[in-house]
Amino acid sequence: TVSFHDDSDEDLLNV
Amino acid sequence: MEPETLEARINKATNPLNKDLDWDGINAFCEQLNKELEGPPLATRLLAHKIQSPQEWEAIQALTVLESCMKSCGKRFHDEVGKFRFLNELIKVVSPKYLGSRTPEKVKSKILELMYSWTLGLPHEVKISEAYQMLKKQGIVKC
Repeated sequence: TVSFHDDSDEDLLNV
Repeated sequence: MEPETLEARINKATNPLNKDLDWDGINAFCEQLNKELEGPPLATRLLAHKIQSPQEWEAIQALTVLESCMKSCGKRFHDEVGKFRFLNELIKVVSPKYLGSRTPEKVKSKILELMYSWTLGLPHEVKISEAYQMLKKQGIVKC
């Protein structure tokens, strides 16, 4: 399904 | 006007054969991404790819597009740039653990300058500050 308000995200990368 | 995809527009705006910055092309990309329903998430994916180019001029042009879009595009675009999904792609370019050791200094410093300016200009995008602070803590941001 396509979401027009996609609030998903990933975690901040560790460097 | 002929219909152009965002992908065609970013290719034009960041073409390594451009002699100077293609401001018409840059503005056309910004306008197009505002028009499309899925413009901002697609635009950030395309920009991340160009910013990671091994060709310095292509990456610098892509960063100029990003800078320009941050000035002229609205909240929908800011929100996409303010996600770790996109910020992580910038972090990869400056981090020696990822692409940092083979990225030109000019590209790295432009990324850090842009991130710093957004922490001041868009303080409500908290993830940008969080990412910038992390880079500072890791010694990637000096001074």
